[in-house]
Amino acid sequence: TVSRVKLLDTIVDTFLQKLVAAGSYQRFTDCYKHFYRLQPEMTQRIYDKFITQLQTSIREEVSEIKEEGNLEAVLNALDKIVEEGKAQKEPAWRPSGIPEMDLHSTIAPYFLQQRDTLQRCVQKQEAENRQLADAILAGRKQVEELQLQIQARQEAWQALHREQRELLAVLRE
Amino acid sequence: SVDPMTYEAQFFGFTPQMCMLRICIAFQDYLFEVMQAVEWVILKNLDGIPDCEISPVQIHRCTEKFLSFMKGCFDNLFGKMEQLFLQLILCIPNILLPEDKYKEIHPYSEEEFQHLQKEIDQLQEKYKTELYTKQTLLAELEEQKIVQAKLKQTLALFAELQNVGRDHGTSDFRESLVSLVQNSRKLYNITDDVEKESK
Amino acid sequence: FDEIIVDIATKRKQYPRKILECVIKTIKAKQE
Repeated sequence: TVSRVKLLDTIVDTFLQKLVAAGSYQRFTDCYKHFYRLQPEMTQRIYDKFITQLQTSIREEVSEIKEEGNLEAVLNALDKIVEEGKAQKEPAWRPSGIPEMDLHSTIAPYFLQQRDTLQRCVQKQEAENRQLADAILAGRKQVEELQLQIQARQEAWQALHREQRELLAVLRE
Repeated sequence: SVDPMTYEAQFFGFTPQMCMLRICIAFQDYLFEVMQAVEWVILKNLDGIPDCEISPVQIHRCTEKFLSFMKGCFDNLFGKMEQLFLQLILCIPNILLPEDKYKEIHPYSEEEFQHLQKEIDQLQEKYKTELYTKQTLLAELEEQKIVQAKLKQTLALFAELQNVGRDHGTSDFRESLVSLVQNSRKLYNITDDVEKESK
Repeated sequence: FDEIIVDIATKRKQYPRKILECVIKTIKAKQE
């Protein structure tokens, strides 16, 4: 593949060659017939100067445009992008004209990332909460046991207290 | 129908047509300028020739004739050059520009995108719920700690009571009380007997 | 017409990146 810059220079050169070929010396002398008869050498010199100046001006213009738009670098970059993307078979994506839609593809990867992060956070928190819930169930069980123990002690003491009262009653008698 | 070549404009920062227009105008200007210079030089030369028969008007007519011919060739040739420029140089073939790379990897339809956003919103709600749940669970755990501490304190109290008995030589306070009752009954019986005998 | 084309094309080139920066900032802020 020919680089775009080289293609550009070639096309401009061809354009100039053809333009010069069209504006031949023959044609020039046909138009300036009288002057040519009067001063043929001068006519030749003027024609040569005309051609040289035209080519120089146009080439300088092309260089200026290349310079101004940094065209060489831009075209080389485009060559590179085209080279990288040449495996593309089906029609390449183009803006749909609906910005929101076109933007979705750009943003989607970040939303997918966010979704995955959130999923991980939720799963992690759910696991943590399951552990907490287990701990709470165990704690509730322990509280229950403690309450039962205390109840047992309390009943024992109450029985004791009852007996104490009976005893006192007996003793008082 | 003009092809706006917006994708090319996205890459170059200008439309190819505008670029070609700029080149065309510049080239044309040069052609006119050079022709003007040619005419000026010829007139200058004629000035130097005494009793010259050729008038400036004639020369101007010659210039116009040559220029209109050159202009015709120029337009024809430039048209071809423009076509080549627009087809081979200033055009983006079937590729994606770097800033659109994502479009290729993630072509996302409207529905898919809405669904993804909905999923994210649901996950966010779920996450918040889980965080509230965590707060609630932690709060209950804190409460349990306090309750358990209190219950253990109460148990400790009972244990201390137990120990009081033990510290005074009786292993189990209950039994000691029972043995106290039995001892006091014995004592009672003894005093009873003594009283009878003394009568 | 040409200016409109260049204007739209420029936006298509620049805005996705700018919007993306905002979206990423928003996502990060939400996560924080």
